Amino acid sequence: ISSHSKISEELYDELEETLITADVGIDSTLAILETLREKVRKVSTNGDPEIIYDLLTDTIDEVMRPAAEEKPLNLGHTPSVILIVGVNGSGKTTTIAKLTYHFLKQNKKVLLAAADTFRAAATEQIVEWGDRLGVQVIQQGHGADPAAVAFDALQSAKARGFDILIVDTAGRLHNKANLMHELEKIYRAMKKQDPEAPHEVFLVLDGTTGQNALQQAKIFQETSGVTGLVITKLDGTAKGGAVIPICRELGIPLRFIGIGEKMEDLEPFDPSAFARALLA
Amino acid sequence: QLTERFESFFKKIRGHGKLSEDNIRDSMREVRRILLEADVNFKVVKDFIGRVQEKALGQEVIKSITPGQQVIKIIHDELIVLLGEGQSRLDLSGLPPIPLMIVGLQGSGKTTFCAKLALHLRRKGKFPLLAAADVYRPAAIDQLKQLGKQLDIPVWAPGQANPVQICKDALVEARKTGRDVVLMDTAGRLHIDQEMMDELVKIREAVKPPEILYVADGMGGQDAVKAALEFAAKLDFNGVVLTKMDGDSKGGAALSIRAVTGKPIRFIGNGEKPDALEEFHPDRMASRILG
Ligand SMILES: Nc1nc2c(ncn2[C@@H]2O[C@H](COP(=O)(O)OP(=O)(O)OP(=O)(O)O)[C@@H](O)[C@H]2O)c(=O)[nH]1
Ligand SMILES: Nc1nc2c(ncn2[C@@H]2O[C@H](COP(=O)(O)OP(=O)(O)OP(=O)(O)O)[C@@H](O)[C@H]2O)c(=O)[nH]1
Ligand SMILES: [Mg+2]
Ligand SMILES: [Mg+2]
Repeated sequence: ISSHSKISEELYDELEETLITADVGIDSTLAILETLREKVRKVSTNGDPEIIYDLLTDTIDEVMRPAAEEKPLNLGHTPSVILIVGVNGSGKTTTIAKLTYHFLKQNKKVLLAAADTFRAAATEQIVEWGDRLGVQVIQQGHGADPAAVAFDALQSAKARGFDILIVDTAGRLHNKANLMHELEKIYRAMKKQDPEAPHEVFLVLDGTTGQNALQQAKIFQETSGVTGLVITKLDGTAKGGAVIPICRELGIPLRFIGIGEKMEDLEPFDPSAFARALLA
Repeated sequence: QLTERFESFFKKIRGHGKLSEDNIRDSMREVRRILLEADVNFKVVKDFIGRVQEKALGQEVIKSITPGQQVIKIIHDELIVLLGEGQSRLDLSGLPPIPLMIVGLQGSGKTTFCAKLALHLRRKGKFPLLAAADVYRPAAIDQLKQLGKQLDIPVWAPGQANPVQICKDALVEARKTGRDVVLMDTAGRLHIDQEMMDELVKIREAVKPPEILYVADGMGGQDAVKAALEFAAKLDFNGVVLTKMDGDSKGGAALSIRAVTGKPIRFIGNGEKPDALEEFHPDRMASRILG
């Protein structure tokens, strides 16, 4: 945000460009800038861009914080079940490795379910992560019924007192009705084993995704419910602003941020840090 | 559809009068929104609107009784020009075995595309060899091996840990076994990761591929051009592949990457199966972006 001696329309144009190029999208950008204008009217800024910047980060923080704070993670069960969903290549399997590492550090007993039985070497990939983490992976091999894998994994997790069960699913495009139907079957299979399961459903979004992210969230929300978002690949140059429309319109909280390919590369969502990085 | 959206827009602003210059400028705002919502890059949109507006303010449109139609035609034609003439072919004319490098960001669909391209080339009478040069991602080599097995296409995966060496040895293997094209699957990497980008430069220097294809996710947003530009700067790739176009993303990243790098779009990935590969049609892409 460059130096302006008064709040000119130029500054708002610049902020609009910053937000749109961060993938925040037109509607949310205009709404955020409208809120900013109201804040600016109430505060004597003397045209100081620093103050405008702080008001803007506050505004973004206010959009994202409530959903995250009003609903703490639902993880107090034995086991708490986390279902991982999202479109192809968004980073689901790698995120599961990171979440596992995160929970292991909290001394939780974690079990994984390899319910992507479709893609070439999907099972091998999560089994490899399981080995690196020292965590067991329930699997039934390529072509097995993913709902059966999820069901068996939950049964096993309950019988053996695991704290957390994380279920990996195949990448799927939300506009493919048959694939969304398969996801619904996985969801319902777990409910048969435990009516409260899954306790969390994380939609994993690729940080480089544009405006399609909102549609992804809507359809996954309708199919299996979505209780939280994870956005990946923010170690690149993408800002991940596409989560903002999801937060605004659907009230789904962002929970974690992926910042690399190693098991340690996961951060819990921090609204003000996210807002500042978005504008950087 | 752009046409419906535009027609009703023009009916509303024209009322019973003739179309004014202000009407045209307002319509450009509408086009800007459509393109940004389609994930076309902010600066690309700005330049594009500038050119279209200039044409739209011409006399043909102002005097026309169907100005909406005229403006749509200008937009559509300008988009086609920007997207580039379709049907740009892979250059496989050299002495076999021809090395091809497949590169791009993490998760964009490179490994899947390698299998698709191998099948496509075999159907054209070639004898492809797949080379598994991603030594980082867990089970990446397994993934390519399984895809090769499904298609009955050989995969070079020697258990060597150096991607540059893997690619060099793949050419030797190709010569030995009569394979005339070698498709080199590389690990996904960030354009800002110097070391990993240098690895690609080293592979390129070692095997001198006449074709390097940049594989980009069709759902990419505003950031798509940054990565494409950096890959182009380091590798001067020859063409672009857009994947996951069987989704419902508008695919504006296609326009952005093409406009900013000037590289042709060679293929469209249209599904997860090995036969889900099409050659690029600019007119279809234009309709998708505007639709
Ligand atoms: N730089 C970076 N790469 C990531 C991140 N998360 C995942 N990746 C990479 O993205 C690629 C895809 O990750 P996967 O975990 O296989 O993605 P997925 O969603 O499970 O993919 P499918 O199961 O095929 O749909 C891999 O190369 C990962 O290493 C991240 O936060 N940063
Ligand atoms: N629907 C659809 N899925 C695709 C397409 N291309 C690839 N995929 C899927 O996208 C995911 C990622 O594909 P990969 O081929 O593993 O991607 P990659 O670029 O090799 O990933 P890294 O090696 O980790 O960088 C997989 O689930 C693929 O099946 C496509 O055109 N359409
Ligand atoms: Mg996966
Ligand atoms: Mg790959």
